[in-house]
This record gives sequence, C-alpha cells and structure tokens, in this order.
Amino acid sequence: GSSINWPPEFHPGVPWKGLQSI
Amino acid sequence: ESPATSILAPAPSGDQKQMLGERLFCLIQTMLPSLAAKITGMLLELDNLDVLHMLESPEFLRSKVDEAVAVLQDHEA
Repeated sequence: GSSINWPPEFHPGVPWKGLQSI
Repeated sequence: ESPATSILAPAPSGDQKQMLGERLFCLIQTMLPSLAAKITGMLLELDNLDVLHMLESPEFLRSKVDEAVAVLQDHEA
C-alpha cells in the first residue's frame, strides 16, 4: 500500500498542525 | 451558555484546535485506544463547532468516530 502521510495524528501535548503544508 | 464554548472564546484559532484536540483525544482514547491519534486528527479537520458538539454529545461523537473509522479502514484497504 501507499505510505502517504494521512491521516494526521493528534498527540496530547504536541502542537497540532493539522493538514497545513509542512 | 455551555462550558465547552466558553473555553474557546479567549483563544486564538490555533489554540482552539489544540484544546479541542486534547479533549477529543481523551474521549476517543477510551473508545479506541489504538486509533485515538488518527481518529482525533481526522475529526479535528472538521469545523470547531462540530468538534464542540462531539464533546457535548456522546451519541454524536460515537457517530462521527464510526464514520472516521470506516473512512480510515477504506483508506488503508
């Protein structure tokens, strides 16, 4: 399978950046 | 006036998502410990008001989590 980076993962204490381009 | 909306009032939009995410993650972790990070990430892409609704309504949360799990499984298939 593909390894595209989706979905974004939320981790407590880690600033959430969502799907904004990196 | 709900407690949930009051937490958003003073926060910049980025911080709002962070706070919503922390709360959402805690709830989802009790339902799906292994998928909580991904499901929370997916649901955080929705409108803040939808996320607030999830925090206040266990039934709505369940329905959205079920949707997200289905999408995730389809994506990984």
